[in-house]
Formats: sequence, C-alpha cells, structure tokens
Amino acid sequence: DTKYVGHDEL
Amino acid sequence: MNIFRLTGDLAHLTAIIILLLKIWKTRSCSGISGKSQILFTVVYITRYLDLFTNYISAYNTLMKIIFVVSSLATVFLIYFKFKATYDRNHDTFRMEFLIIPSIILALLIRHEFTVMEVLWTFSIYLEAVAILPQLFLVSKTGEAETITSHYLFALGSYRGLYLLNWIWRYYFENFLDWISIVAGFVQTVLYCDFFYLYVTRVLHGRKLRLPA
Repeated sequence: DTKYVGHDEL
Repeated sequence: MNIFRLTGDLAHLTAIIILLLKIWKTRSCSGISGKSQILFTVVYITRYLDLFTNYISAYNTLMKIIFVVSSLATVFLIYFKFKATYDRNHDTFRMEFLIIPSIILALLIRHEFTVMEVLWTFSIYLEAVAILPQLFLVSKTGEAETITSHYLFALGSYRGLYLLNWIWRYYFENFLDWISIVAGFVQTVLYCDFFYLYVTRVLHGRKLRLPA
C-alpha cells in the first residue's frame, strides 16, 4: 500500500 | 483516478510520442536538448524503482514502463542514431547545476530517510527543473520548430493538470503532499513564458520565435 499521496501517481 | 490526472497523464504520453515521432520522421533531433532528455530518463528511473516493490495497478505499471522505455529510446536516438543532427553547440546547460541541488534538497526535505523515499523525492525535484536545458536551448537559438512547440506545450500542460488533480484529491480524498505540490507548481511556472508565446504565436499559425 502507498503511504503517501503522489506515490500512486506517475 | 480523476479526470485531471488522466488528462495529465495523456498529455504527458502525447508529449513523449510527439517527440519520438518528430525525431523519427524528420531523421533529426535538431532543436531538442539531449540534456533535458537525459534528465527525464534519470527522473523516471529513480521514481519508478517501486515497479519492483509495489504494485498499484495495471495502468500504473504500464505507463511507468512506457515512460522509462520511451525516454531511453529518445536518448538513444539523440546520442547515437541521429547524433549528427544533435545541436550540441547550443545544448550547453550544465546538468550538474540541476542534479546536485536536487540531491541535496531530497536529502533534506523528504518524507522518510530511506533510499526509496529519497530517490522518489529527488525525482520529483529534478523533474521540476529538467526542462531548463530545453528552454535554454530554445532561448539560445531564438526559435523552436512548431512540432517542438507542441511537444513543450503537451509536456508543460501535464504538471499543470496534476496541480488540479492535487486540489481534487485534497477535497475528495483528503490527501495532501506538499513535496509534489510545490515541485509541480515550480515546474508549471517554468513553462509560463513559453505558454504565452505558444498561445499568442504558434496557435495563430506562426513559428515560435522569441522576441528580440
């Protein structure tokens, strides 16, 4: 799971 | 996924395709900064290391692979296949002026002091300024081919659309990441001068020529 926003983005 | 992020990603993808097609069809990379392309390749490689550790979605994985592979292909075309057409005399911006401050800033301002986090943060900071060698090259030659202008417009729009995406995510998902937001803002601001010229000249059918 991604802890920070942005890390699931490109 | 929201509409701003999707259109941002598509603008980014469009930019990359425009650039590759321009180089391939004209058999020339004149007017293109190889240094900016090297920096973008470094950005993608350092950011997408999580391809090996963290699965998000098929879309996410596919796009990351496309960005890494296409940027490597672009660098290959500029420095090997069409290197005779590369404008090395005008592409004189020093990459270390961008890389070293990005490393230092990533070591200082990041979420966690781990290798993956520092590299991710470095990639965000470096991406914000990676276009500078390209803008420097355009300002040195005083003009850009229309296709290069379209490339820059698509590439600049992408982070601007991401800014809207972050506003959306703040309101609807309560997500907030100041590192992405500030860097994305800086990145978008760097294109403003170019956006102005693009709208006032290129969209009116004229070539992008800088005011004397």
